[in-house]
Amino acid sequence: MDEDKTALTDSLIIWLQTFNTPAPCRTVGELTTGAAISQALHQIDPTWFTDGWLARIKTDVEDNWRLKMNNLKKILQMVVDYYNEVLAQEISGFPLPDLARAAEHSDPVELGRLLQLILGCAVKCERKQEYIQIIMTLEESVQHVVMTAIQELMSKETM
Amino acid sequence: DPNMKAGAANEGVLANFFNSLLSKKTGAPG
Repeated sequence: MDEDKTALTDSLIIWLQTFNTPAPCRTVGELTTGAAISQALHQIDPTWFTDGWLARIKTDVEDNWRLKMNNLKKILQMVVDYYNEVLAQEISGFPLPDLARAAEHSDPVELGRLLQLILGCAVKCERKQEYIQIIMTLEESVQHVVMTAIQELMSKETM
Repeated sequence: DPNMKAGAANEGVLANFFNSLLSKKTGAPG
C-alpha cells in the first residue's frame, strides 16, 4: 500500500474529527458507512446538503456493503454537483473514488479520495474562513498533508 | 539549531498557504 496515500487518509480523518459528528469518525471502516461524512457535509453547507438529503443517508448500515455503497454514491453525486453548481468548478481532472472498493473492502486510498473532495468543499464554501482556521490549529504534519491535498485538488480544477 | 530552523520554515510555508487560501474569493464568479 502506498504510504503517502494512507497518510493522506489518516490526516483527513483527523481533520474530519474536528466536525464532532454524532456518528463515529475514528476509522476507515466507520467512515465507509457515510454517516459521519454526510453529517460533516451538512455542517459545511446546510443549504445544499440539506436536512432532507441527510435523512436519506441510512445510519444503520452496519456491515452491509451494498447499503454503504448506496450512501457513498449519494454523497459523491451531491459533492460533484456542489463543485459544479455552487462552486462553479469542474473537477473532471480529479480521479473520483472507487466507491465499491471503499464500501466493500474499506479501502483507505479510495476513502481518502472521497475525503479529499469533502475537504475541497470545506475550504471553498461560504464559511471557509472558519474551516481554514480550524485546519491551522491542527498538528503541523497534518496541516502539511491537508495543504498538499488542497494543492492537488486545485491543480485539477477548471473554472 | 538546523531542526528548529527547518521547523520555522515549514510553519511559514503552511501559514502562507492557508492565509492565501483565506484571502481567495469564495464560490462562483460574479
